[in-house]
Amino acid sequence: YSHGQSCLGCVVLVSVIEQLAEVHNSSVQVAMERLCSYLPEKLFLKTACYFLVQTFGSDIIKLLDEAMKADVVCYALEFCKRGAVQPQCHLYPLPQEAWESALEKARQVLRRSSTMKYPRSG
Amino acid sequence: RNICSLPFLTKICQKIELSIKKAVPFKDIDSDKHSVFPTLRGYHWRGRDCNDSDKTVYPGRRPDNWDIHQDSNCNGIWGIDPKDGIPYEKKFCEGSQPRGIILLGDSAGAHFHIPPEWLTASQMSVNSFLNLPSALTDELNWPQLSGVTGFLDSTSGIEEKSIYHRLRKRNHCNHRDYQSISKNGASSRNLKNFIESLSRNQASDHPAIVLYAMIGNDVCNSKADTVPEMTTPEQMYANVMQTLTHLNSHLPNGSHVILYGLPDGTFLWDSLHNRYHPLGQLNKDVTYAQFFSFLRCLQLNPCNGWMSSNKTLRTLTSERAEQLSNTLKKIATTETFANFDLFYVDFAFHEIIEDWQKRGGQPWQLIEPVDGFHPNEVASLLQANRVWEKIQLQWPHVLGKENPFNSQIEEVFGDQGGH
Repeated sequence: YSHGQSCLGCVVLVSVIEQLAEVHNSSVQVAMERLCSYLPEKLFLKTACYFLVQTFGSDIIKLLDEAMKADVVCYALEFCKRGAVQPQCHLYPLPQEAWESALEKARQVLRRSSTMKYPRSG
Repeated sequence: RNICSLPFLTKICQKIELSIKKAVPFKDIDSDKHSVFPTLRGYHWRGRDCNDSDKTVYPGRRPDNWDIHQDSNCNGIWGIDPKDGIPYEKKFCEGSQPRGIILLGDSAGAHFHIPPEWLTASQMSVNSFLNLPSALTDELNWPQLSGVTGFLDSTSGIEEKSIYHRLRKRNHCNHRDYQSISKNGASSRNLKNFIESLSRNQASDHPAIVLYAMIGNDVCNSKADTVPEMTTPEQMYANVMQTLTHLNSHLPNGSHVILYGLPDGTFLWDSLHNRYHPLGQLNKDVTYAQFFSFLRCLQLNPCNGWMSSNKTLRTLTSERAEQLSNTLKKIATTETFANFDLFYVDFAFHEIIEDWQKRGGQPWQLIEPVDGFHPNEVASLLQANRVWEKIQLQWPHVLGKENPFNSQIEEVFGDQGGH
Protein backbone atom coordinates (compact mmCIF):
# COMPACT_ATOMS: atom_id res chain seq x y z
CA TYR A 1 0.00 0.00 0.00
CA SER A 2 1.14 3.47 -0.81
CA HIS A 3 1.61 6.12 1.82
CA GLY A 4 -1.56 7.82 0.55
CA GLN A 5 -3.66 4.72 1.13
CA SER A 6 -2.30 4.27 4.67
CA CYS A 7 -3.07 7.90 5.39
CA LEU A 8 -6.61 7.70 4.00
CA GLY A 9 -7.29 4.45 5.87
CA CYS A 10 -6.06 5.96 9.13
CA VAL A 11 -8.06 9.18 8.76
CA VAL A 12 -11.25 7.28 7.97
CA LEU A 13 -10.81 4.87 10.91
CA VAL A 14 -9.91 7.55 13.44
CA SER A 15 -12.84 9.69 12.24
CA VAL A 16 -15.22 6.76 12.72
CA ILE A 17 -13.84 6.07 16.23
CA GLU A 18 -14.17 9.73 17.18
CA GLN A 19 -17.73 9.89 15.88
CA LEU A 20 -18.73 6.61 17.56
CA ALA A 21 -17.57 8.08 20.88
CA GLU A 22 -19.57 11.24 20.17
CA VAL A 23 -22.77 9.46 19.10
CA HIS A 24 -22.79 7.08 22.06
CA ASN A 25 -21.38 9.62 24.47
CA SER A 26 -18.68 7.15 25.42
CA SER A 27 -14.92 7.18 25.89
CA VAL A 28 -12.61 6.65 22.93
CA GLN A 29 -11.57 3.29 24.42
CA VAL A 30 -15.20 2.10 24.48
CA ALA A 31 -15.75 3.44 20.95
CA MET A 32 -12.80 1.43 19.64
CA GLU A 33 -14.04 -1.72 21.34
CA ARG A 34 -17.54 -1.05 20.03
CA LEU A 35 -16.20 -0.80 16.47
CA CYS A 36 -14.27 -4.08 16.81
CA SER A 37 -17.34 -5.78 18.27
CA TYR A 38 -19.32 -4.89 15.13
CA LEU A 39 -16.85 -6.64 12.82
CA PRO A 40 -17.32 -10.27 11.77
CA GLU A 41 -14.86 -12.98 12.77
CA LYS A 42 -14.39 -13.96 9.10
CA LEU A 43 -11.04 -13.08 7.47
CA PHE A 44 -9.69 -12.34 10.99
CA LEU A 45 -11.37 -8.93 10.81
CA LYS A 46 -12.31 -8.83 14.48
CA THR A 47 -8.91 -10.15 15.57
CA ALA A 48 -7.10 -7.63 13.39
CA CYS A 49 -9.23 -4.83 14.84
CA TYR A 50 -8.42 -5.78 18.45
CA PHE A 51 -4.75 -6.07 17.48
CA LEU A 52 -4.83 -2.52 16.10
CA VAL A 53 -6.56 -1.26 19.24
CA GLN A 54 -3.93 -2.92 21.39
CA THR A 55 -1.13 -1.43 19.30
CA PHE A 56 -2.33 2.10 18.58
CA GLY A 57 -5.27 2.47 20.96
CA SER A 58 -3.54 4.22 23.84
CA ASP A 59 -2.00 6.85 21.53
CA ILE A 60 -5.27 7.43 19.69
CA ILE A 61 -7.03 7.89 23.06
CA LYS A 62 -4.48 10.48 24.21
CA LEU A 63 -4.65 12.43 20.96
CA LEU A 64 -8.43 12.41 20.63
CA ASP A 65 -8.75 13.37 24.29
CA GLU A 66 -6.75 16.50 23.40
CA ALA A 67 -9.47 17.30 20.80
CA MET A 68 -7.15 16.64 17.87
CA LYS A 69 -8.86 15.98 14.54
CA ALA A 70 -8.34 12.64 12.77
CA ASP A 71 -5.93 14.04 10.16
CA VAL A 72 -3.65 15.54 12.85
CA VAL A 73 -3.77 12.22 14.74
CA CYS A 74 -2.70 10.32 11.61
CA TYR A 75 0.22 12.68 10.92
CA ALA A 76 1.36 12.33 14.53
CA LEU A 77 1.14 8.52 14.23
CA GLU A 78 3.05 8.79 10.93
CA PHE A 79 0.43 7.03 8.85
CA CYS A 80 0.36 10.31 6.94
CA LYS A 81 3.69 11.75 5.90
CA ARG A 82 4.57 14.96 4.25
CA GLY A 83 6.58 14.33 1.06
CA ALA A 84 9.39 16.55 -0.19
CA VAL A 85 7.08 18.40 -2.56
CA GLN A 86 3.78 17.34 -1.07
CA PRO A 87 1.74 19.70 1.02
CA GLN A 88 0.17 18.71 4.32
CA CYS A 89 -3.03 16.90 3.27
CA HIS A 90 -6.00 17.52 5.55
CA LEU A 91 -9.62 16.39 5.40
CA TYR A 92 -11.00 18.58 8.14
CA PRO A 93 -10.85 22.38 8.19
CA LEU A 94 -7.46 23.57 9.45
CA PRO A 95 -7.26 23.87 13.24
CA GLN A 96 -7.53 27.39 14.62
CA GLU A 97 -3.93 27.28 15.73
CA ALA A 98 -1.49 26.79 12.86
CA TRP A 99 -1.25 23.30 11.45
CA GLU A 100 2.43 23.01 12.42
CA SER A 101 1.80 23.90 16.05
CA ALA A 102 -1.19 21.50 16.25
CA LEU A 103 1.03 18.76 14.93
CA GLU A 104 3.86 19.67 17.28
CA LYS A 105 1.44 19.56 20.20
CA ALA A 106 0.30 16.09 19.06
CA ARG A 107 3.89 14.89 18.82
CA GLN A 108 4.59 16.15 22.32
CA VAL A 109 1.61 14.19 23.61
CA LEU A 110 3.08 11.07 22.03
CA ARG A 111 6.59 11.79 23.32
CA ARG A 112 5.20 11.84 26.84
CA SER A 113 3.56 8.49 26.08
CA SER A 114 5.24 5.64 27.92
CA THR A 115 3.23 3.01 26.10
CA MET A 116 4.76 3.12 22.65
CA LYS A 117 4.44 -0.41 21.31
CA TYR A 118 5.41 0.03 17.69
CA PRO A 119 8.17 1.68 15.69
CA ARG A 120 6.91 5.05 14.45
CA SER A 121 8.50 4.53 11.04
CA GLY A 122 6.44 1.33 10.60
CA ARG B 1 3.76 -5.66 8.38
CA ASN B 2 2.09 -7.84 5.83
CA ILE B 3 -0.14 -10.75 6.75
CA CYS B 4 0.94 -12.51 3.53
CA SER B 5 4.55 -12.66 4.72
CA LEU B 6 3.52 -15.29 7.28
CA PRO B 7 4.94 -18.58 5.91
CA PHE B 8 1.69 -20.55 6.13
CA LEU B 9 -0.20 -17.85 4.23
CA THR B 10 2.29 -17.13 1.43
CA LYS B 11 0.96 -19.68 -1.07
CA ILE B 12 -2.71 -18.89 -0.57
CA CYS B 13 -1.95 -15.15 -0.82
CA GLN B 14 -0.12 -15.67 -4.11
CA LYS B 15 -3.07 -17.64 -5.46
CA ILE B 16 -5.53 -14.94 -4.41
CA GLU B 17 -3.34 -12.21 -5.94
CA LEU B 18 -3.12 -14.14 -9.21
CA SER B 19 -6.87 -14.69 -9.27
CA ILE B 20 -7.51 -10.96 -8.81
CA LYS B 21 -4.81 -9.90 -11.28
CA LYS B 22 -5.97 -12.26 -14.02
CA ALA B 23 -9.68 -11.84 -13.10
CA VAL B 24 -10.24 -15.61 -12.98
CA PRO B 25 -11.90 -17.61 -10.18
CA PHE B 26 -9.76 -18.49 -7.16
CA LYS B 27 -11.58 -21.77 -6.68
CA ASP B 28 -11.96 -23.50 -10.02
CA ILE B 29 -10.95 -27.15 -9.86
CA ASP B 30 -11.59 -27.97 -13.54
CA SER B 31 -10.13 -24.64 -14.81
CA ASP B 32 -13.16 -23.85 -16.98
CA LYS B 33 -13.24 -20.28 -15.54
CA HIS B 34 -16.55 -20.94 -13.74
CA SER B 35 -16.75 -21.63 -10.03
CA VAL B 36 -19.01 -22.97 -7.31
CA PHE B 37 -17.60 -20.35 -4.89
CA PRO B 38 -19.30 -16.93 -4.84
CA THR B 39 -16.52 -14.39 -4.32
CA LEU B 40 -12.88 -14.12 -5.44
CA ARG B 41 -14.07 -13.93 -9.05
CA GLY B 42 -16.51 -16.81 -8.53
CA TYR B 43 -20.21 -16.90 -9.38
CA HIS B 44 -20.83 -13.32 -8.32
CA TRP B 45 -18.87 -12.55 -11.50
CA ARG B 46 -19.85 -15.31 -13.92
CA GLY B 47 -22.49 -18.01 -13.99
CA ARG B 48 -22.10 -20.69 -11.35
CA ASP B 49 -20.53 -23.93 -12.45
CA CYS B 50 -22.76 -26.95 -11.90
CA ASN B 51 -19.93 -29.48 -12.04
CA ASP B 52 -16.54 -28.17 -10.98
CA SER B 53 -14.78 -31.42 -11.74
CA ASP B 54 -15.74 -31.55 -15.42
CA LYS B 55 -14.14 -29.01 -17.75
CA THR B 56 -16.79 -29.59 -20.42
CA VAL B 57 -19.62 -28.51 -18.11
CA TYR B 58 -20.10 -24.73 -17.74
CA PRO B 59 -22.73 -22.04 -18.40
CA GLY B 60 -23.08 -20.78 -21.96
CA ARG B 61 -22.11 -23.88 -23.88
CA ARG B 62 -24.31 -25.58 -26.43
CA PRO B 63 -25.87 -28.64 -24.81
CA ASP B 64 -24.08 -31.93 -25.13
CA ASN B 65 -26.43 -34.49 -26.68
CA TRP B 66 -29.38 -32.31 -25.60
CA ASP B 67 -28.35 -32.74 -21.98
CA ILE B 68 -30.04 -36.09 -21.76
CA HIS B 69 -27.79 -37.32 -18.96
CA GLN B 70 -26.50 -34.17 -17.31
CA ASP B 71 -26.92 -30.40 -17.41
CA SER B 72 -23.84 -29.61 -19.51
CA ASN B 73 -24.62 -25.87 -19.77
CA CYS B 74 -25.76 -25.36 -16.18
CA ASN B 75 -29.03 -23.71 -17.21
CA GLY B 76 -30.98 -26.09 -15.00
CA ILE B 77 -32.70 -27.85 -17.95
CA TRP B 78 -31.84 -31.48 -18.58
CA GLY B 79 -33.22 -35.03 -18.83
CA ILE B 80 -35.99 -36.55 -20.92
CA ASP B 81 -39.70 -35.85 -20.76
CA PRO B 82 -41.14 -39.26 -19.76
CA LYS B 83 -44.40 -38.44 -21.57
CA ASP B 84 -42.90 -38.34 -25.06
CA GLY B 85 -39.24 -39.28 -24.68
CA ILE B 86 -38.01 -35.92 -26.01
CA PRO B 87 -35.09 -34.32 -24.16
CA TYR B 88 -36.25 -31.20 -22.28
CA GLU B 89 -33.32 -29.12 -23.57
CA LYS B 90 -34.40 -29.94 -27.16
CA LYS B 91 -38.06 -29.37 -26.44
CA PHE B 92 -37.66 -26.05 -24.62
CA CYS B 93 -34.47 -24.51 -26.04
CA GLU B 94 -33.96 -25.70 -29.61
CA GLY B 95 -34.30 -22.75 -31.97
CA SER B 96 -34.88 -20.33 -29.10
CA GLN B 97 -31.68 -18.46 -29.96
CA PRO B 98 -30.02 -18.69 -26.54
CA ARG B 99 -27.27 -16.19 -25.80
CA GLY B 100 -25.19 -14.92 -22.92
CA ILE B 101 -24.30 -11.47 -21.68
CA ILE B 102 -20.68 -10.47 -21.22
CA LEU B 103 -19.52 -7.18 -19.77
CA LEU B 104 -16.08 -5.77 -20.52
CA GLY B 105 -16.06 -3.06 -17.93
CA ASP B 106 -14.51 -1.05 -15.16
CA SER B 107 -15.41 -0.48 -11.51
CA ALA B 108 -18.69 1.16 -12.49
CA GLY B 109 -19.69 -1.97 -14.44
CA ALA B 110 -18.62 -4.23 -11.58
CA HIS B 111 -20.65 -1.97 -9.23
CA PHE B 112 -18.00 -0.60 -6.90
CA HIS B 113 -19.76 0.24 -3.66
CA ILE B 114 -18.73 1.06 -0.12
CA PRO B 115 -21.85 1.04 2.06
CA PRO B 116 -22.20 4.39 3.87
CA GLU B 117 -23.17 2.49 7.05
CA TRP B 118 -19.53 1.43 7.32
CA LEU B 119 -18.53 5.06 7.90
CA THR B 120 -21.60 6.50 9.58
CA ALA B 121 -21.34 6.16 13.35
CA SER B 122 -25.03 6.77 13.97
CA GLN B 123 -26.06 3.89 11.66
CA MET B 124 -23.41 1.39 12.67
CA SER B 125 -24.28 -2.01 14.11
CA VAL B 126 -23.25 -5.65 13.83
CA ASN B 127 -25.58 -5.92 10.84
CA SER B 128 -23.78 -3.13 8.97
CA PHE B 129 -20.64 -5.23 8.59
CA LEU B 130 -22.10 -8.66 7.84
CA ASN B 131 -21.26 -8.24 4.15
CA LEU B 132 -17.75 -6.86 4.70
CA PRO B 133 -15.89 -10.16 4.07
CA SER B 134 -17.81 -10.78 0.87
CA ALA B 135 -17.21 -7.20 -0.34
CA LEU B 136 -13.49 -7.39 0.44
CA THR B 137 -13.12 -10.63 -1.47
CA ASP B 138 -14.95 -9.07 -4.42
CA GLU B 139 -12.53 -6.10 -4.47
CA LEU B 140 -15.29 -3.87 -3.01
CA ASN B 141 -17.47 -4.66 -6.01
CA TRP B 142 -21.00 -6.06 -6.03
CA PRO B 143 -21.37 -7.56 -9.53
CA GLN B 144 -24.29 -9.66 -8.30
CA LEU B 145 -26.25 -6.40 -8.01
CA SER B 146 -24.84 -4.59 -11.05
CA GLY B 147 -26.82 -3.15 -13.94
CA VAL B 148 -25.45 -5.52 -16.57
CA THR B 149 -24.77 -8.92 -14.94
CA GLY B 150 -26.64 -8.56 -11.63
CA PHE B 151 -28.70 -11.64 -10.80
CA LEU B 152 -30.03 -10.63 -7.38
CA ASP B 153 -33.02 -8.36 -6.90
CA SER B 154 -32.14 -4.74 -6.28
CA THR B 155 -31.56 -3.65 -2.69
CA SER B 156 -32.55 -0.08 -3.55
CA GLY B 157 -36.22 -0.84 -4.08
CA ILE B 158 -36.49 0.21 -7.72
CA GLU B 159 -38.20 -2.19 -10.07
CA GLU B 160 -35.75 -2.00 -12.98
CA LYS B 161 -33.75 -5.15 -13.60
CA SER B 162 -30.27 -5.83 -14.90
CA ILE B 163 -29.71 -6.71 -18.54
CA TYR B 164 -28.91 -10.32 -17.58
CA HIS B 165 -32.15 -10.52 -15.58
CA ARG B 166 -34.14 -9.32 -18.61
CA LEU B 167 -32.33 -11.63 -20.99
CA ARG B 168 -33.05 -14.57 -18.69
CA LYS B 169 -36.68 -13.53 -18.32
CA ARG B 170 -36.95 -13.36 -22.14
CA ASN B 171 -35.54 -16.85 -22.55
CA HIS B 172 -35.08 -19.10 -19.53
CA CYS B 173 -32.57 -21.15 -21.54
CA ASN B 174 -30.14 -18.25 -20.92
CA HIS B 175 -30.09 -19.06 -17.19
CA ARG B 176 -26.62 -18.44 -15.63
CA ASP B 177 -25.08 -17.29 -18.92
CA TYR B 178 -23.41 -14.09 -17.68
CA GLN B 179 -19.83 -12.92 -17.28
CA SER B 180 -18.55 -9.71 -15.74
CA ILE B 181 -15.05 -9.24 -17.11
CA SER B 182 -14.56 -5.99 -15.28
CA LYS B 183 -11.96 -4.56 -12.97
CA ASN B 184 -11.36 -1.50 -10.85
CA GLY B 185 -9.30 1.01 -12.84
CA ALA B 186 -9.97 -0.72 -16.17
CA SER B 187 -9.70 1.34 -19.33
CA SER B 188 -9.28 0.78 -23.07
CA ARG B 189 -5.53 0.73 -22.37
CA ASN B 190 -5.30 -2.04 -19.79
CA LEU B 191 -8.18 -4.30 -20.86
CA LYS B 192 -5.65 -6.45 -22.70
CA ASN B 193 -4.22 -7.46 -19.30
CA PHE B 194 -7.35 -9.36 -18.32
CA ILE B 195 -9.46 -9.93 -21.44
CA GLU B 196 -8.00 -13.46 -21.60
CA SER B 197 -10.22 -14.27 -18.63
CA LEU B 198 -13.23 -14.15 -20.95
CA SER B 199 -14.65 -17.63 -21.28
CA ARG B 200 -16.25 -18.27 -24.66
CA ASN B 201 -15.48 -21.04 -27.06
CA GLN B 202 -16.14 -20.17 -30.69
CA ALA B 203 -16.85 -23.77 -31.61
CA SER B 204 -18.90 -25.07 -28.72
CA ASP B 205 -20.68 -22.12 -27.07
CA HIS B 206 -23.76 -20.03 -27.75
CA PRO B 207 -23.33 -16.52 -29.20
CA ALA B 208 -23.04 -13.64 -26.75
CA ILE B 209 -23.97 -10.00 -26.36
CA VAL B 210 -20.82 -8.18 -25.29
CA LEU B 211 -21.10 -4.76 -23.70
CA TYR B 212 -17.89 -2.75 -23.90
CA ALA B 213 -18.31 -0.23 -21.09
CA MET B 214 -15.07 1.53 -20.21
CA ILE B 215 -16.88 4.62 -19.07
CA GLY B 216 -14.33 6.69 -17.21
CA ASN B 217 -10.74 5.64 -16.73
CA ASP B 218 -9.61 6.80 -20.16
CA VAL B 219 -10.15 10.36 -18.97
CA CYS B 220 -9.97 9.81 -15.22
CA ASN B 221 -6.68 9.38 -13.39
CA SER B 222 -5.13 10.52 -10.13
CA LYS B 223 -2.13 12.30 -11.63
CA ALA B 224 -1.64 15.93 -10.63
CA ASP B 225 -1.19 16.89 -14.27
CA THR B 226 -4.18 14.88 -15.39
CA VAL B 227 -4.74 15.93 -19.03
CA PRO B 228 -1.57 14.46 -20.60
CA GLU B 229 -2.43 11.13 -18.91
CA MET B 230 -5.80 10.88 -20.66
CA THR B 231 -6.23 8.51 -23.62
CA THR B 232 -6.18 10.34 -26.95
CA PRO B 233 -8.77 9.56 -29.66
CA GLU B 234 -6.02 7.92 -31.77
CA GLN B 235 -4.96 5.68 -28.86
CA MET B 236 -8.60 4.88 -28.16
CA TYR B 237 -9.12 3.82 -31.75
CA ALA B 238 -6.11 1.51 -31.67
CA ASN B 239 -7.00 0.04 -28.25
CA VAL B 240 -10.62 -0.68 -29.13
CA MET B 241 -9.69 -2.18 -32.49
CA GLN B 242 -7.25 -4.48 -30.70
CA THR B 243 -10.02 -5.58 -28.32
CA LEU B 244 -12.49 -6.11 -31.16
CA THR B 245 -9.97 -8.17 -33.10
CA HIS B 246 -9.50 -10.34 -30.00
CA LEU B 247 -13.26 -10.71 -29.63
CA ASN B 248 -13.61 -11.65 -33.29
CA SER B 249 -11.30 -14.58 -32.74
CA HIS B 250 -13.06 -15.74 -29.55
CA LEU B 251 -16.79 -15.05 -29.91
CA PRO B 252 -19.09 -17.57 -31.59
CA ASN B 253 -20.52 -16.44 -34.90
CA GLY B 254 -23.75 -14.47 -34.55
CA SER B 255 -22.63 -12.53 -31.48
CA HIS B 256 -23.20 -8.80 -30.94
CA VAL B 257 -20.92 -6.15 -29.48
CA ILE B 258 -22.26 -2.89 -28.08
CA LEU B 259 -19.88 -0.03 -27.35
CA TYR B 260 -20.91 2.34 -24.54
CA GLY B 261 -19.90 5.97 -24.84
CA LEU B 262 -18.38 7.89 -21.94
CA PRO B 263 -20.69 10.02 -19.79
CA ASP B 264 -20.16 13.71 -19.18
CA GLY B 265 -18.99 13.68 -15.55
CA THR B 266 -19.46 17.35 -14.79
CA PHE B 267 -22.60 16.46 -12.84
CA LEU B 268 -20.36 14.90 -10.16
CA TRP B 269 -18.98 18.23 -8.96
CA ASP B 270 -22.19 20.13 -9.71
CA SER B 271 -24.33 17.72 -7.69
CA LEU B 272 -22.01 17.05 -4.78
CA HIS B 273 -19.46 19.76 -4.05
CA ASN B 274 -21.43 21.59 -1.36
CA ARG B 275 -23.07 18.54 0.17
CA TYR B 276 -21.67 16.74 3.21
CA HIS B 277 -19.67 13.54 2.81
CA PRO B 278 -20.81 10.68 5.13
CA LEU B 279 -17.76 11.42 7.34
CA GLY B 280 -18.86 15.05 7.66
CA GLN B 281 -22.55 14.58 8.26
CA LEU B 282 -22.41 14.35 12.06
CA ASN B 283 -20.58 17.62 12.64
CA LYS B 284 -21.23 19.29 9.27
CA ASP B 285 -17.50 19.66 8.72
CA VAL B 286 -16.55 17.67 5.60
CA THR B 287 -18.06 18.53 2.22
CA TYR B 288 -17.37 16.58 -0.96
CA ALA B 289 -15.26 19.54 -2.16
CA GLN B 290 -12.99 18.99 0.88
CA PHE B 291 -13.05 15.23 0.42
CA PHE B 292 -12.06 15.47 -3.27
CA SER B 293 -9.28 17.92 -2.38
CA PHE B 294 -7.97 15.57 0.34
CA LEU B 295 -7.93 12.67 -2.13
CA ARG B 296 -6.19 14.84 -4.71
CA CYS B 297 -3.54 15.84 -2.19
CA LEU B 298 -2.90 12.16 -1.37
CA GLN B 299 -2.79 11.40 -5.12
CA LEU B 300 -5.75 9.08 -4.65
CA ASN B 301 -8.44 11.11 -6.38
CA PRO B 302 -9.83 8.66 -8.97
CA CYS B 303 -10.74 11.49 -11.33
CA ASN B 304 -8.78 14.69 -10.95
CA GLY B 305 -10.45 16.01 -14.09
CA TRP B 306 -14.05 15.87 -12.95
CA MET B 307 -13.68 15.76 -9.15
CA SER B 308 -12.05 19.15 -9.14
CA SER B 309 -12.99 22.70 -8.20
CA ASN B 310 -11.35 23.89 -11.45
CA LYS B 311 -14.17 24.49 -13.92
CA THR B 312 -11.82 24.74 -16.92
CA LEU B 313 -10.37 21.34 -16.07
CA ARG B 314 -13.82 19.80 -15.69
CA THR B 315 -14.80 21.17 -19.10
CA LEU B 316 -11.58 19.91 -20.69
CA THR B 317 -12.23 16.44 -19.27
CA SER B 318 -15.75 16.44 -20.68
CA GLU B 319 -14.45 17.52 -24.07
CA ARG B 320 -11.97 14.64 -24.15
CA ALA B 321 -14.70 12.21 -23.04
CA GLU B 322 -16.86 13.41 -25.93
CA GLN B 323 -13.99 12.94 -28.39
CA LEU B 324 -13.48 9.38 -27.14
CA SER B 325 -17.21 8.66 -27.42
CA ASN B 326 -17.09 9.95 -31.01
CA THR B 327 -14.21 7.58 -31.71
CA LEU B 328 -16.30 4.67 -30.44
CA LYS B 329 -19.24 5.84 -32.54
CA LYS B 330 -17.00 6.01 -35.61
CA ILE B 331 -15.71 2.49 -35.01
CA ALA B 332 -19.26 1.18 -34.66
CA THR B 333 -20.36 2.75 -37.94
CA THR B 334 -17.30 2.03 -40.08
CA GLU B 335 -15.77 -1.26 -38.92
CA THR B 336 -17.13 -4.73 -39.57
CA PHE B 337 -16.20 -8.10 -38.12
CA ALA B 338 -16.98 -11.60 -39.26
CA ASN B 339 -18.35 -13.01 -36.02
CA PHE B 340 -20.36 -10.13 -34.56
CA ASP B 341 -22.19 -6.99 -35.52
CA LEU B 342 -21.30 -3.75 -33.80
CA PHE B 343 -23.40 -0.99 -32.23
CA TYR B 344 -22.88 2.17 -30.22
CA VAL B 345 -24.99 3.59 -27.40
CA ASP B 346 -24.48 6.85 -25.53
CA PHE B 347 -23.99 6.81 -21.77
CA ALA B 348 -26.35 9.76 -21.44
CA PHE B 349 -26.21 10.44 -17.72
CA HIS B 350 -28.28 13.59 -18.10
CA GLU B 351 -31.14 11.44 -19.39
CA ILE B 352 -30.80 9.11 -16.41
CA ILE B 353 -30.94 12.15 -14.14
CA GLU B 354 -34.09 13.30 -15.97
CA ASP B 355 -35.68 9.84 -15.50
CA TRP B 356 -34.85 10.01 -11.80
CA GLN B 357 -36.08 13.57 -11.37
CA LYS B 358 -39.40 12.61 -12.96
CA ARG B 359 -39.77 10.16 -10.08
CA GLY B 360 -39.07 12.92 -7.58
CA GLY B 361 -35.39 12.13 -7.03
CA GLN B 362 -32.34 14.37 -6.86
CA PRO B 363 -29.20 13.96 -9.02
CA TRP B 364 -26.91 13.37 -5.99
CA GLN B 365 -28.96 10.30 -5.10
CA LEU B 366 -27.54 8.59 -8.21
CA ILE B 367 -23.90 8.77 -7.06
CA GLU B 368 -22.12 6.45 -4.65
CA PRO B 369 -22.10 8.43 -1.38
CA VAL B 370 -18.75 7.26 0.00
CA ASP B 371 -16.53 7.71 -3.07
CA GLY B 372 -18.56 10.47 -4.71
CA PHE B 373 -17.60 9.09 -8.09
CA HIS B 374 -19.31 5.89 -9.19
CA PRO B 375 -22.89 5.55 -10.42
CA ASN B 376 -24.84 3.75 -7.72
CA GLU B 377 -27.19 0.79 -8.03
CA VAL B 378 -30.17 2.96 -9.03
CA ALA B 379 -28.18 4.79 -11.72
CA SER B 380 -26.79 1.50 -13.08
CA LEU B 381 -30.25 -0.04 -13.30
CA LEU B 382 -31.74 3.07 -14.92
CA GLN B 383 -28.92 2.97 -17.49
CA ALA B 384 -29.59 -0.75 -18.07
CA ASN B 385 -33.24 0.10 -18.63
CA ARG B 386 -32.37 2.76 -21.22
CA VAL B 387 -29.98 0.48 -23.07
CA TRP B 388 -32.47 -2.40 -23.06
CA GLU B 389 -35.23 -0.19 -24.45
CA LYS B 390 -32.95 1.21 -27.14
CA ILE B 391 -31.85 -2.26 -28.25
CA GLN B 392 -35.41 -3.53 -28.21
CA LEU B 393 -36.54 -0.63 -30.35
CA GLN B 394 -33.64 -0.33 -32.79
CA TRP B 395 -31.93 -3.72 -32.94
CA PRO B 396 -34.39 -6.31 -31.54
CA HIS B 397 -32.54 -9.22 -33.19
CA VAL B 398 -29.70 -8.63 -30.68
CA LEU B 399 -31.89 -9.87 -27.83
CA GLY B 400 -33.13 -13.03 -29.54
CA LYS B 401 -36.69 -14.31 -29.49
CA GLU B 402 -38.96 -14.59 -26.48
CA ASN B 403 -39.12 -18.23 -25.51
CA PRO B 404 -42.73 -19.47 -25.58
CA PHE B 405 -41.74 -22.36 -23.29
CA ASN B 406 -40.66 -20.19 -20.35
CA SER B 407 -43.68 -21.05 -18.22
CA GLN B 408 -43.25 -24.76 -18.93
CA ILE B 409 -39.57 -24.53 -17.97
CA GLU B 410 -40.64 -22.97 -14.67
CA GLU B 411 -43.24 -25.67 -14.19
CA VAL B 412 -40.76 -28.51 -14.68
CA PHE B 413 -37.52 -27.02 -13.34
CA GLY B 414 -38.65 -24.41 -10.80
CA ASP B 415 -35.90 -21.86 -10.25
CA GLN B 416 -33.54 -23.91 -12.45
CA GLY B 417 -31.17 -24.46 -9.55
CA GLY B 418 -30.98 -20.77 -8.67
CA HIS B 419 -27.85 -18.75 -9.19
